[in-house]
Amino acid sequence: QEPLTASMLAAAPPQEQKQMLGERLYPLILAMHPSLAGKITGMLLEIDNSELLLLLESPESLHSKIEEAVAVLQAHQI
Amino acid sequence: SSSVNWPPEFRPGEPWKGYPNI
Repeated sequence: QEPLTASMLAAAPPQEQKQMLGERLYPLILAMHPSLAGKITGMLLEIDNSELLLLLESPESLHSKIEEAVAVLQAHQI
Repeated sequence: SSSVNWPPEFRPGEPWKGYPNI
């Protein structure tokens, strides 16, 4: 699968841009948190698209962002 | 409570129904 680029995103309507980012993020999140993957992806999609592209290129940053999202999600659900 | 529905859940292969952008 070719990497998602800013120009590929820019060619799509806003709603579809999030969809494209979600499709890339979801499998990565699924590998870490299978039971929460859909919710975590939904949370991360609130982040700016430009930052999401950076996260997709940086597994370490993505990792810490996912952990951050899990903490927020768990706090929210209590 | 509406807060229970946050965050919207992403499902692969389905159109995203959350916020298009902030």
